[in-house]
Amino acid sequence: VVSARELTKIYDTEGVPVPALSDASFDIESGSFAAFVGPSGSGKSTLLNLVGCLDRPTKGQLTVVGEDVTGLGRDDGARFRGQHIGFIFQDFNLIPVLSAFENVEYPLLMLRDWSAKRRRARVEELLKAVELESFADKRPSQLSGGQKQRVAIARALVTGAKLVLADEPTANLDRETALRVIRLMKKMRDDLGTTFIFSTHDPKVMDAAELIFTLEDGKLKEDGGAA
Amino acid sequence: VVSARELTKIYDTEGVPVPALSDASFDIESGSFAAFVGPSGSGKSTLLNLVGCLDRPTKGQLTVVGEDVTGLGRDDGARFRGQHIGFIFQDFNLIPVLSAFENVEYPLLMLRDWSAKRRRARVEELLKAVELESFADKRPSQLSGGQKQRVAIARALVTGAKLVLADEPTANLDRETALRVIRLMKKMRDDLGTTFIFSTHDPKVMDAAELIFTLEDGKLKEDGGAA
Ligand SMILES: Nc1ncnc2c1ncn2[C@@H]1O[C@H](COP(=O)(O)OP(=O)(O)OP(=O)(O)O)[C@@H](O)[C@H]1O
Ligand SMILES: Nc1ncnc2c1ncn2[C@@H]1O[C@H](COP(=O)(O)OP(=O)(O)OP(=O)(O)O)[C@@H](O)[C@H]1O
Ligand SMILES: [Mg+2]
Ligand SMILES: [Mg+2]
Repeated sequence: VVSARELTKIYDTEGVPVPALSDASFDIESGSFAAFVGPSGSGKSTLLNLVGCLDRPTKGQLTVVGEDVTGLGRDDGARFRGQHIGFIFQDFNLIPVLSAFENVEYPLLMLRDWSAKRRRARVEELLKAVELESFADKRPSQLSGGQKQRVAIARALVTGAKLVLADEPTANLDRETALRVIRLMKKMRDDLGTTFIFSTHDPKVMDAAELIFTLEDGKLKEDGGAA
Repeated sequence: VVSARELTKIYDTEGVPVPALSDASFDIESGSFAAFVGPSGSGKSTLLNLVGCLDRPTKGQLTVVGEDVTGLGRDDGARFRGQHIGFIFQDFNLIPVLSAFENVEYPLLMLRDWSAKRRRARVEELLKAVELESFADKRPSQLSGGQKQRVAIARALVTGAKLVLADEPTANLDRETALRVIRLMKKMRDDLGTTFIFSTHDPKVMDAAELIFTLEDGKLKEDGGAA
């Protein structure tokens, strides 16, 4: 469901090139539970941003859910992501003026032609799954770090996207809550065939992963793949 | 160095009271390496914000480095924090228009009457300690999650404050980097007698803590204290 060939991202910071990702080649099958691990600054978020069409590669090719997304511009990338991908951002990226409920509902407004009644049922289902049903009307500024993270998680899962990209989704969660989130995601993969690709430092996520890729200084290490 | 008696914070969210912290009483000696642990939403950040004078208690008393800070208003609280406390925010709270170097230097401008040369040496010492010396001129938007977290850590340590409050300082760090940061903080405690108070979900921080307090639904549990 994701195929990369010599995927490369070089940032240009005031004339100094920063090779954030270099020649990453990999294949991830549909229904995988895969994790990219590696030191801080090794290129995990950069890679996820490319796969999620939030950014464009400098070199290389990228195919996502069967489509060549290498040349996708910003607007087309956003549309493609909205239709096929659930994305959990490392810094959550919630909309401050919307409530938790409205933040989770947002992708449904973009994607599905559902009645308000049906959207409500779906959003409440997800809020319940991350134990935030009584926080539905809170704004992000009224939520704890881990509560914000869970709103971001619920939002990424609400449309039932076939591919979910999760950038350090358990960083701000206690052990119990993190295990519950991992179990929820595994169940979605088992029931719906959803592919999950994580960037993580959390051993609990690494344990659950069936496929692990290691990044170091923007390069995928040779022995990547086995978990 | 920190004494709390029946410390309470009740948020008022459109008429509905939210008891984020209820009757927390504890004492933390100077030079302690203490951690507050507990589920997401249990009141850890709320407690740290009160101790750091970022917020005011609804009830109870709070003494920090020998001063009764219970009634401190916003400006006095900010001045007090600037003089005595290093604070690492759960969401980093870096200034977007400043470079990593300038973000770390900022508390020195406020507090110390040092020459630019002396400030530079101190900032570079801290950036080196968190392995970010080559990222000094980057802006936050050009840094990875864990790099931003380390800038926030360096900034909290730069003035050599006697009390450092760290809200989940290792959440976005890989294992090696996290252990290095913990070691750095322990060394500051051993060399300078700095008191460290953490809010954390990270077992690596809990292992290093000599004093552990457990929060649940805003209440400190009875058996808190021993590690
Ligand atoms: N400004 C606010 N207004 C209303 N409620 C708030 C506000 N800030 C926090 N809360 C609520 O207070 C409770 C405690 O929040 P706090 O941020 O202290 O939790 P925490 O232990 O730090 O959680 P986490 O581990 O997820 O960071 C939460 O239920 C949260 O929803
Ligand atoms: N917009 C940008 N401009 C310039 N450099 C960038 C930019 N974004 C990231 N970088 C650099 O690219 C490298 C990889 O960053 P990335 O965010 O992918 O790391 P990461 O593996 O996700 O790290 P972490 O575990 O700390 O989140 C870092 O050295 C970072 O400084
Ligand atoms: Mg990252
Ligand atoms: Mg918190």
